[in-house]
Amino acid sequence: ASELFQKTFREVNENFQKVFRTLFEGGEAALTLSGDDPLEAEIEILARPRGKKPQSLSLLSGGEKALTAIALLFAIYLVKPSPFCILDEVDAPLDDANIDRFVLLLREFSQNTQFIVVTHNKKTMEVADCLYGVTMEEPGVSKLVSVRWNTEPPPESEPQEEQE
Amino acid sequence: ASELFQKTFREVNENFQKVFRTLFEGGEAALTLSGDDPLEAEIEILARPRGKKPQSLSLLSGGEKALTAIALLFAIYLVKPSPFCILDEVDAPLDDANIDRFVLLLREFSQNTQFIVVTHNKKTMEVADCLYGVTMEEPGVSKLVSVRWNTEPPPESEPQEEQE
Amino acid sequence: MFLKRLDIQGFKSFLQRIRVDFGPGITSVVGPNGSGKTNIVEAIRWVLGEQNMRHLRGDTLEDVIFTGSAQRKPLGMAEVSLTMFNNRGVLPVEYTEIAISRRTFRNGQSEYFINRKPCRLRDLRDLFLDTGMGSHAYSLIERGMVDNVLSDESGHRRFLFEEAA
Amino acid sequence: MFLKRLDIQGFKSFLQRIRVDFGPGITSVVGPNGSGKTNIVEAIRWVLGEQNMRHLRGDTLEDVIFTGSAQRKPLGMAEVSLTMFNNRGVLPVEYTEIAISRRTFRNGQSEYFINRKPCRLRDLRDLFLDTGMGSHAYSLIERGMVDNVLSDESGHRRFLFEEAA
Ligand SMILES: Nc1ncnc2c1ncn2[C@@H]1O[C@H](COP(=O)(O)OP(=O)(O)OP(=O)(O)O)[C@@H](O)[C@H]1O
Ligand SMILES: Nc1ncnc2c1ncn2[C@@H]1O[C@H](COP(=O)(O)OP(=O)(O)OP(=O)(O)O)[C@@H](O)[C@H]1O
Ligand SMILES: [Mg+2]
Ligand SMILES: [Mg+2]
Repeated sequence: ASELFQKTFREVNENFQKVFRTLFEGGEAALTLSGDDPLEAEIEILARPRGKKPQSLSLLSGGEKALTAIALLFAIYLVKPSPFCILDEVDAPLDDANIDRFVLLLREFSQNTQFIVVTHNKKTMEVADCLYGVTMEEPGVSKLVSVRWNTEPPPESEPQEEQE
Repeated sequence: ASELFQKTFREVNENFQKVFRTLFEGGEAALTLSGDDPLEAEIEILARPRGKKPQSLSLLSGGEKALTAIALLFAIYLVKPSPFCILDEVDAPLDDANIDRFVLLLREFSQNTQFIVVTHNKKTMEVADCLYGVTMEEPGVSKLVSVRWNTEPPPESEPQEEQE
Repeated sequence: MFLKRLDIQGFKSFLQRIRVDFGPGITSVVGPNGSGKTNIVEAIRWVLGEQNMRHLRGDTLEDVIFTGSAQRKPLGMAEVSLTMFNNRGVLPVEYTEIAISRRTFRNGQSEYFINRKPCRLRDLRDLFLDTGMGSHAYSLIERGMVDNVLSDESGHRRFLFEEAA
Repeated sequence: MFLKRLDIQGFKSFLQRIRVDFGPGITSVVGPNGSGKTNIVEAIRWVLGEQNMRHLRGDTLEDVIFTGSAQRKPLGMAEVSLTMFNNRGVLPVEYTEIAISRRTFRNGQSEYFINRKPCRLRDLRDLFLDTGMGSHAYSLIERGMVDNVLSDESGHRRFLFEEAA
């Protein structure tokens, strides 16, 4: 088990460094294991945005922290990609430039994985292959509306306008 | 001390109900004290958006929770308004309609209180009387830029374009 | 492609039956605060076998059944079905298409189905055990996880690593 | 109006001196992730007497001094000054305009001033004790407070109530 963990750890670490540099357009990041027993060791995160001095993670900004977490979560995902991945408003703290990079990564990963992305952000919506709107015209009752397909609708189902 | 707390509690409760109804355009909310000793009692929150059934706070959406918290914080503020109030990205989880109502309240309160509002949201920026941009053209070094005054600049200071 | 369709009825704010058809690539879900987007995410989590009500923002299992509104009565049952393609043999069963369903009633009774055959909750959960898709793994990322994954106590990180190993 | 001006130098990412002039009403601070907006908020918190480094995302007091960048050397001192009008007699002193300053050096030494007269940290803190402006009260609201104020343990709420009483 310890060997499997170490192998996974090395792989995640490698992915983390790459994904971080993509999302931050440079800088560097790494994971370290502290302590002797890998199965008990603390997994620590180092992250340094481009041009800045290395500092403790806590001093990073809200958006930088979110982007670092996204880089790590994607790094883990890349080791064993799940067939689908759900993201619920992870883009909320990101500024426009960071959303652009984040969305580029989504598109790249979406060739192998179905993504369901809940968002309030217009830039994120723009890369959707398919868009669902949820509304509550009647208070307390959810309704699914206006589905838009950029690509062919999947077989055996017609595009729906409003569902009863 | 117990009397002062009870008086404050009643006032906050009254404000909370009003501010909540303003931000949610209806619905109802209240604070309750559980337990016999007011100085030890738990302060519990009830919140029911318009048209929905009363449920535990945990079942509310991310945006509804944020708006409820904002209503409560403003309710406390109204008891003893501070001369200034700083908000750091509290509007992040709110949709357009909720931002409109939030911003209306900000403008009302800002007649008696100076607000410093950090935000990424364009609608929130629009109600600023004065706008500061912070940038890091040189990595790791913050710079203050492009101040815009909607109203008269304050006495004894000139509008600054870029600070050295 | 893997996910084909999600059917929700009576789960949380979905009084009326809704159907979500999934295409390849990115499906985006948008709408106002409180409209039901996260409820859709939780419906997927629930049908995959989520047992911890805290991950569904609830207290008891009954919390996921439509509780009524100012104008509507409560429902007696919540049901979610997820239909998937098994074209890459990701799931350890012989079908090319798999539909899993989960139902719960106000009296606390629950029912589970794989391709309409009754089964136990653990059969639903076992189906996804080694695919990273189990309802706790990194295939579901929401705002709270950002703090967790960066926090000082690295327990959350370790858990995700082990799921990926 | 109350706040007049904020001067920051050497505090966190502010290598160069910056000056923020406050007008009446709403002052909005915008910019990219990591540019320094929250650092400005923390500068105000710090000069009002914040003692808990956790509220400034740091470990030790030295963390607030500009630590250098890829191209710049670290600085030896951080200084923040906040100038206020006292037109409504909000503050318990006879001046109509008050400037408070706080400095800290790498060797751990700190200096505090009210209208250029040296004083102690507690004098800065006492100045705001009863006005709701002390660096812990509801006059500073950031994203983390939303969860705190709604959480099951009502300790946070109680603290805010007592500050308003
Ligand atoms: N059992 C239930 N019956 C009816 N309505 C419910 C039930 N459980 C939760 N809800 C409602 O669902 C709403 C929350 O929906 P949800 O969390 O999906 O919103 P959201 O679209 O994600 O919003 P946000 O953008 O704010 O995150 C709440 O207003 C709540 O009243
Ligand atoms: N002592 C220091 N010296 C130099 N830079 C520092 C110091 N402390 C923090 N920083 C830098 O300040 C940056 C964080 O700034 P801040 O939190 O103000 O960003 P922000 O504008 O609020 O961004 P966001 O929109 O993401 O919240 C970090 O990148 C960090 O590297
Ligand atoms: Mg949500
Ligand atoms: Mg910030």
